[in-house]
Amino acid sequence: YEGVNTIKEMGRSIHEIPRQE
Amino acid sequence: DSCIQFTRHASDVLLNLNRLRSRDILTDVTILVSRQQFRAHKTVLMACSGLFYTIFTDSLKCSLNAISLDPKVDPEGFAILLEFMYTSRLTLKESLIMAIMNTAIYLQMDHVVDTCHRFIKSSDP
Repeated sequence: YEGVNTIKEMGRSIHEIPRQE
Repeated sequence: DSCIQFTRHASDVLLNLNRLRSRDILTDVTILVSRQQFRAHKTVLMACSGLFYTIFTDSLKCSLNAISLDPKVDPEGFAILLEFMYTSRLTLKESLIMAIMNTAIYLQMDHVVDTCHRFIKSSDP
C-alpha cells in the first residue's frame, strides 16, 4: 500500500454479532 | 496473576485467514457476482456483513455452498469489500466509490457505508 494516501479510521468497522438471537 | 495481551494478534489472525482464502483452504462458499466467482469462508462473511449473517444463520440456507448476488451488484465493488473483510483495508478508487458504497449497502455493512459517505463529503470540492 506504498504511495497510497492511507486514512486511519478508528471507529467500528463491522456489525457486532449478538451473544444470542 | 498476570495477563499478557498480544496487541497484534487480531491482525495476525486476519492475515492467516486471508492466506487460507488465497490458498483455498477450508473455504466453504462461492459467491457469484454477475459472471465472476469468489471463494470465501462463511464465518468471515458473516462476521463482516449483515446480509451474509442473515443468510448463513437461516437453517435452510446455511448449508448452501454457492450464493448468487443480485445482478445489480458490481463485481469490482464486491471484490474490494471482500478484500476489506480479510485485510481491514478499504481501497477507495475515485471511479469506484459509488459502486463500493452501493455494494456495502446491499451487503448491510453500515459502518463502511457511513465511512464512504464521510469520505465522499470530505472530498467534495
